[in-house]
Amino acid sequence: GPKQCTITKFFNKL
Amino acid sequence: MLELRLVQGSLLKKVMESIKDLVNDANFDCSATGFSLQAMDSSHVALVSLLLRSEGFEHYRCDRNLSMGMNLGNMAKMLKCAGNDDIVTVKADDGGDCVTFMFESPNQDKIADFEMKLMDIDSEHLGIPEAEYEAIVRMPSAEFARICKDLSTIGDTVVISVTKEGVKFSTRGDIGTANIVLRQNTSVDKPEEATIIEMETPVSLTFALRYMNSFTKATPLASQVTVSLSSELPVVVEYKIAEMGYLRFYLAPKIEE
Repeated sequence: GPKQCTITKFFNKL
Repeated sequence: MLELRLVQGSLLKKVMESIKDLVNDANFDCSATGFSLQAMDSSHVALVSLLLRSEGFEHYRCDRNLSMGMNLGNMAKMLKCAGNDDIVTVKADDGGDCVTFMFESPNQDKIADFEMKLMDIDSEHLGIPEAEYEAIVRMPSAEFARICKDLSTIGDTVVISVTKEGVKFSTRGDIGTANIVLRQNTSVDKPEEATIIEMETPVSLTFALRYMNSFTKATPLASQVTVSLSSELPVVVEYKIAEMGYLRFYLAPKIEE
């Protein structure tokens, strides 16, 4: 099935 | 010195009830702009972003930017002790190690103060890019909560698809499948009952229902919820906080490898 991504994959750390 | 007086103290109670199970500890940031928080859940799948603008407070004093680390469960426990009609004041000294929540009954015959220890929290602040979303669905928040709850009795994930036909919520599990389609509906008498679908491009994304259900704890904050979707981005589930700001939940999608 589809795999859960994390938020940090999309938004960069400041 | 920080002193924030919120006449509608129940808003803060509702915010805490909405996020305390998703995020354990978080830094509340206070600046001239307002009282805000950004935090991820422990598995870094969801992100909460809260803003209560300074103009929304009856009194807002923040001499210099302050970041206060709090255990949200403990903060929720304290705010639960405030009456629903109470005025809530949040007070802290610069560099102090505690925060005080003061609750005043509307006719001033009961005044309580609760002091909570602050904590040092190492949190990463993420830059959330401004995005043009491919589809934005605005719908009654109670309807969204109902759909998430119903689907989670059948399956663990929801596929949200927006086409020109409407928005479809689908799941599948061991016992079978479920599909719920909502069409745009602007003809209702009350604006809070409307469903409005703005679509640039058809989009379909898969999400964990466990998180969606957690977000719907914010339902008492707003009669409408906005769900913004783009194929390469986390979904944004936004509850507006009357005249003051917003509570936004970002949830990373599940993607087929």
